[in-house]
Amino acid sequence: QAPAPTKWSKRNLSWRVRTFPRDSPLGRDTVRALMHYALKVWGDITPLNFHEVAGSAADIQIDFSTADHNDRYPFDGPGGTVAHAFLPGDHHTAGDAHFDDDEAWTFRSSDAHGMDLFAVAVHEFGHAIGLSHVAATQSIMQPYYQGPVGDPLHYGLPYADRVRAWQLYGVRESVSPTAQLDTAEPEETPLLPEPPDHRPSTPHVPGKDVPHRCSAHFDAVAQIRGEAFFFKGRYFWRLNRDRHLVSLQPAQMHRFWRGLPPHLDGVDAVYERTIDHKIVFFRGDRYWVFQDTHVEEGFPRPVSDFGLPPGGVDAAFSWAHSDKTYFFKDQLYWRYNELTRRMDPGHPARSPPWRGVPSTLDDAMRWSDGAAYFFRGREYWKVPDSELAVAPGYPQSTARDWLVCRDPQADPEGGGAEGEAGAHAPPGQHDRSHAEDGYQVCACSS
Amino acid sequence: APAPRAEDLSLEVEWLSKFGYLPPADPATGQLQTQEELSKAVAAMQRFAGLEATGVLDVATRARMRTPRCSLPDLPAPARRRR
Repeated sequence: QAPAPTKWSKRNLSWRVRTFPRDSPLGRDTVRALMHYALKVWGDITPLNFHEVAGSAADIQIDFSTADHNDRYPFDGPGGTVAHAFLPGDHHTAGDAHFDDDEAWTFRSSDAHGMDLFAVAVHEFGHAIGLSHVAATQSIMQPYYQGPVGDPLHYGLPYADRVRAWQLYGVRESVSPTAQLDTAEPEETPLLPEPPDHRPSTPHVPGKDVPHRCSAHFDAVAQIRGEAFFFKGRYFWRLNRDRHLVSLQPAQMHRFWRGLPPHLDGVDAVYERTIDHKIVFFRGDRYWVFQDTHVEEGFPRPVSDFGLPPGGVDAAFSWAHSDKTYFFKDQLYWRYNELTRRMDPGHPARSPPWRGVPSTLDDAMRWSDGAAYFFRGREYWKVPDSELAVAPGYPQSTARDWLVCRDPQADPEGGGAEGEAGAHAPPGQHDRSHAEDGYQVCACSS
Repeated sequence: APAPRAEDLSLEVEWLSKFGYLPPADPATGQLQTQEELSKAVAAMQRFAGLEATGVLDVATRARMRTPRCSLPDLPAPARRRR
């Protein structure tokens, strides 16, 4: 009698390659990319979401080991047993996958004696989500190595394996209501090295759907761990603590903020919680809480958790001088107590406590200068620290003052996408990014 | 094919036990498998491997046993019989 199948109760699973093959021609990035694609095979057909983490708390730890490596499946040198993985369950090795480092691991290789890493990894991650061996010759879960299974970018699981995965987890939900069905999904994919004879001759150019920072109306703006993030669609720009734009090109939200639904095409508001420094993303009636750059288990959840009505929020930010968070929607605002996790009485209310702030907002944030900044359209308003009114001379241009674009007033037609800062940058703008000096400032923080 | 030598047989028995076709050998009694149990185990392995289930350790069967594979057993460990 086969034992009851074990499976994961949670849907967001983290993974990490803890040890890499020692003398392999496969570089670390290729190994990580192959693991990403091998997990993606199962994630594409089930509600499971896999995201790579750096810490040692990953659900799926991946190791390349030899001989006896402290589990009950010692390896046996080249050939013989080549890998194994542990089924889900409550033991600490649940989901872990071990590959024999005495094998000649290959990728896109015609070497008949090599062991195709992608093919073996798909099999092992089948175990990691709860599948056992089958006798069917067409299944990826049969125990014997059958050689490479083709290109990771185009591999499709045999139907019998899909059915067994659906029996465990159900099918992957259809596209989310907010996604446009006809949008081509830009995949969040680590890059695999092209086969030598197909290396692209032109450098990678960002897709045409990438918004331009000088003409964008931002969906959300947030100060997170002292840096400023400007969100637009599936992309965001980032300014470091010195208010320098990290890059002229936006980053893809899904590749940095891990665990958002792949079809999510934008966010309404983002803020960092003062009490625990977790980051909260809002979209429609749902919200996600992130620990660093990874969504926590059990999200999304309904915004009614905050006592907010259906429809979500336009803006959210934490006020420096209290553990209060302000939410804005249309002409209303709420004040939320992060300690008691309850809305303050008397809310929603109509006029926020700051005079001169527009009645509707795209988002708001506190900056390291202590001031509060309110954003709408292409403009922003500044409320200096400890004051309750907008400073004189505002609104000002968001693109010029934050995103290193030309001053839209000085050169009206230059306010658009081609409004890059350069010789025309307004005088006295000390916080100029180096971007216009002919090179881009790029920073990696994880 | 020449009759398998005793040590080959022990390798095959160890293989069959490792991948769940035979109960783990009992280190205390050095439990010997009856020929019938061995034949049943070989037939089960042949079925799983897509070979003709003859129960005989023929060349094809032994060759398949040497094919690179996953370490996990093919059959769940037999449930312990309640005494």
